[in-house]
Amino acid sequence: MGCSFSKQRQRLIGHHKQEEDPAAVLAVQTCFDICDIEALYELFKKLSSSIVDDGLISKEEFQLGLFGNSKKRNLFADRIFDLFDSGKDGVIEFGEFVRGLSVFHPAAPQPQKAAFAFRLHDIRQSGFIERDEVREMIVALLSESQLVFSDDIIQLIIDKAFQEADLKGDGKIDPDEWQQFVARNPSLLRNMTIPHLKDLNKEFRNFELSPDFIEDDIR
Amino acid sequence: ASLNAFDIISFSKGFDLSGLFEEK
Repeated sequence: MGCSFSKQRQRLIGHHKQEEDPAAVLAVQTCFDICDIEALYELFKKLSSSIVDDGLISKEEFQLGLFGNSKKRNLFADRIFDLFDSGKDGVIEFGEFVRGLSVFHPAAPQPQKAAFAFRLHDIRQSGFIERDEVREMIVALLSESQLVFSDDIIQLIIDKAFQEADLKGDGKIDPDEWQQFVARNPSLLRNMTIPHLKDLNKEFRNFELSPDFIEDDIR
Repeated sequence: ASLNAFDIISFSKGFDLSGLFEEK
């Protein structure tokens, strides 16, 4: 097990300089080493072929991987998909997948996780987290959990959040205020770390070589 | 301390990517 892919791959693309190796480039850009990236490629292949075998993760395939149901829409999963899809073409390519997951690595710095979480909460991408966005997320969470809160309770918990996070008192939370807020409340980033990412080669022991695909896909 | 809005939001299943690593 381990990096047999790398060895075969290095033979296949031996004429390339090391810095042109797409897996090596991803390893430099992310918290993953080359062996991790090979293991992630197995997961990517599985997800990207689960509905249409086209080497790209569609939103339906992402939902299928996440919830076991391709039709299960979820505001937060939508936001994560959109942030992973940095090329904004409606699908996640392998490089986007690896760079996105890197933020969730146990070794990724907390400010990086906080910045990603900020973008998740900034639904309309205004550069601020605003009250109506927080309300929308609360309503989505309640619906997902089949819970019912009165409007007064919702207003109360939004007020409390802004009381604690909106230090300037201008009714919106900017990235600096958010960084300070999560530093005081690290539990808010509980889902920004995926323990599985620490030991990927144990998770995906059996992978096959597909070097041409991985190279084309990253580029 | 009581929960604020962001505590509650952080419990969404959609935020929990560990599902991608589990067999369905």
